[in-house]
Amino acid sequence: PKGDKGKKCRKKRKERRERRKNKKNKKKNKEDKKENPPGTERPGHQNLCRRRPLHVDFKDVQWTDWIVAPLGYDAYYCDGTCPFPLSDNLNTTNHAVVQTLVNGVDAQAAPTACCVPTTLSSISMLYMDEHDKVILKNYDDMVVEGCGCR
Amino acid sequence: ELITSTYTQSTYRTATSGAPPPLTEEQKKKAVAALESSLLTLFGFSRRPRPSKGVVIPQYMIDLYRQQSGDTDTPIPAVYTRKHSSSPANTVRSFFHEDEVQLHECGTDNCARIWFNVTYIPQSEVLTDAELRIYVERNHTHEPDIDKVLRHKLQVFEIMKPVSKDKESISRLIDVQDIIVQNSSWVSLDVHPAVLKWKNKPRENHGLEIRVVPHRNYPSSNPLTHVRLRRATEVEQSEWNIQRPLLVTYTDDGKASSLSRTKRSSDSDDNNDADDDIEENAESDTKKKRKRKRKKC
Repeated sequence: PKGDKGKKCRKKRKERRERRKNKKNKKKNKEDKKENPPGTERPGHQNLCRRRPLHVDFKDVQWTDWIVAPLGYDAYYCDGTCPFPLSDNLNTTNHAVVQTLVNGVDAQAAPTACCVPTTLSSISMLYMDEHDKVILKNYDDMVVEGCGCR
Repeated sequence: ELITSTYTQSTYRTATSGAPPPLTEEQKKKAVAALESSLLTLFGFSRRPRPSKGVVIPQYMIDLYRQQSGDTDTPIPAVYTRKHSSSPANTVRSFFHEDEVQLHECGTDNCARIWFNVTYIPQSEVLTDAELRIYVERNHTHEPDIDKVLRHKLQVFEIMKPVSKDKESISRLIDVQDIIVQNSSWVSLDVHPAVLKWKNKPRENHGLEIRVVPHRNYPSSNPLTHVRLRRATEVEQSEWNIQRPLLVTYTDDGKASSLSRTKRSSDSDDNNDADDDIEENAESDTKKKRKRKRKKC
């Protein structure tokens, strides 16, 4: 189509293309992260604060006799350094910036910012209590979704 | 902290770098104990529950869990017959009726009296809903008229005073459901007012009376043959455990987000206090939603 309509269509098409490109890049970044788990960083790469895999298996604490489901869950945990300057995605509080900065000038009393969970999600658990009653309960803040410096 | 410092870090390194710092038996025990205690704290238990062996897990609870955890690989049967609305509940409990508590018989074949022990519901939790689930079976092998549609009325009464042998019981009707017996299915009855009363005053729990009334236009010879209220002698215990009536309560402890399940509104004088609680919860929910919207903007 020609005229204003055509312009709009072209613009929309361009936007769509860009969105697709961004999506692809995001996917690639995710895959890269998966391929390089903590401890396997290449030399020169900093061990930055981020989410690490952690599977809690209820079998380890022999809880399978009272927990019906799930048998375990991916809890994840946060680990890594919070170096200065803090990137936007890691900076959860302005205080973290100050803390990291002060820590950087050899002031031992100022602890460096901590790598902590910033977003958490819930899990559902089906279990039996001591009265032999079957209970389904939702537990908040059990899975780490995102990490940041604080 | 405990997890990262001891147990998982070491096991993780084992898997990745191939240079694990070996854990001694004592360290392992300590790590597991630390993991157990931290998990128990997270789950809000003082000690780990030790249920007796052979506890029957109702299929409905498993289905609810599957629905809640988004298990889409396995098909979920259409057992959710109750109408859903919005009210917070993060805990679902299931109860079988107590076989040891023998209530006097109703006197008719189409009636059964059952008693549930709901004292296990903590007082701190707000009861948002309660449903009684009853299995209605259509056994095609024993019935000559397969195509015939059977209609019954299922009534549930709360027994108000202890039942004696000679006198008739005083009861109040809580819910009625019209059932069409075409295929085997579950029927859900709203017993929220009764359970709420029992939770607040356990002494006033005299049980429930369930009546199966044949439909006027579709009289059936014996409606109780389709509705599983009592265990028949020929029915195995394992089969009965699947088919027996089940009381399901929905409560909220105010600590966690609600399960994606809801409540049907019920009008009762007894549950005014609880309704206030529910209203408060609803208000806080709307505030949260507004906040979330603002954040998004």
